[in-house]
Amino acid sequence: CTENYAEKYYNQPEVQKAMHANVTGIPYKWTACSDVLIKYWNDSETSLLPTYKKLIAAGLRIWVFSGDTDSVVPVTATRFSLNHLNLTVQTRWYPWYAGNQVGGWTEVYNGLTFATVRGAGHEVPLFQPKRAFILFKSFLAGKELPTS
Amino acid sequence: PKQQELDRITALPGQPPVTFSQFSGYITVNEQHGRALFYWLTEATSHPQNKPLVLWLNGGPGCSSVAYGASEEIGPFRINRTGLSLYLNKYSWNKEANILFLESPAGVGFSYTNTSSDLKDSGDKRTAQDALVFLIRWMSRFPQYKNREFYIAGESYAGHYVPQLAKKIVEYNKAHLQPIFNLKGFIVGNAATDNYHDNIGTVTFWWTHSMISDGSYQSILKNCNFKEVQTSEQCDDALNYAMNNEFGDIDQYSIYTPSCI
Repeated sequence: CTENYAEKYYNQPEVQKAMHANVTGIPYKWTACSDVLIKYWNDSETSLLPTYKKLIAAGLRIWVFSGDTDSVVPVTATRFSLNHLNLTVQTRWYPWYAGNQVGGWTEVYNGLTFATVRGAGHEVPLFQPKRAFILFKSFLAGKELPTS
Repeated sequence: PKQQELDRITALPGQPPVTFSQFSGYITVNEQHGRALFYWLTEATSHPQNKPLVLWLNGGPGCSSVAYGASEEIGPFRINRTGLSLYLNKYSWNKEANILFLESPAGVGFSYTNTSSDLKDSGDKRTAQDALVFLIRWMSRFPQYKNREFYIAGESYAGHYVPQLAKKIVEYNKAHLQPIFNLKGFIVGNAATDNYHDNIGTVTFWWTHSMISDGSYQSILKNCNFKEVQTSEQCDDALNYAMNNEFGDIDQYSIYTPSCI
């Protein structure tokens, strides 16, 4: 129910003043998601895989992760999609560790790193903050996830 | 840069004392329509001048990076259950980087448009273009971040926003002799990536995780052609039956934790 707390906090005038927010008097309450935008969303690319190919070729560091208890964009969806890129494996599948627990599993391809986060839902840092933080640190450092 | 100081947050109501700086405010991305995007920058807790810049985008489409990314995922604060005060997030990502939260596109959260029809014709293309304009103008306000190591992060429908913006930045850099973006990479989580494979993978997850019956699984595979942009009525019926009659009252975003009543 955490987003209910946000709905309350960010609609307080003193919070909006402190954040220099809502300076034009927006004619609706601040809310976590806009029903109007999602209802009338206009153009949506059917596949980002061609863009991935371009950005891999441009040399960007690309990491894709999946919280494995999410059923909205689940880990199987991501694996099916990434599989379609036909990338070659650089470091074979292995369990990565957070403390003395398996934090998830990972495979490093040429051009892209895929990792799961064990026990995390759609919002990975909400459900597994420590594991998400280790994932983030490894990504920034450009290092593979810890093997122990 | 003068505007930068005007954007400085001295302290948020109910916030515990912190050592890092934070700024928030608006960047106009389209004067004609009056579209302006709202950002919140939480600088790194130590040596911000040496730490990378990370732009965080939530998905939806239409959902707020302030509501999710900043307030319940990677930001420095969590909102307590009274909704009136904040406490620190032990695993905040601003321990490693300067985190920039952007409410995008216009119409999300505090980001607004003065042309109400904009709310009914948003889409991937304009969102990416406005986000690029935002970044270019934001860099003018925060010139200390020009050429800083820069990453983009996001989740869910931002699986569209992040690579689309990255592509625009790569193209922008190519078109300018002195590019201002030192984009090193991006990271996305539970990201919408490819309609066909995402849909097949989702239905497969539902079945292999025993959330739907064999009958529903077969019915969905038989009636749904996920290669088509529009799903058929029979397909919608099969999907809705499974979700409304077989899932039960769970949180689909986290299937093993209690759902919010």
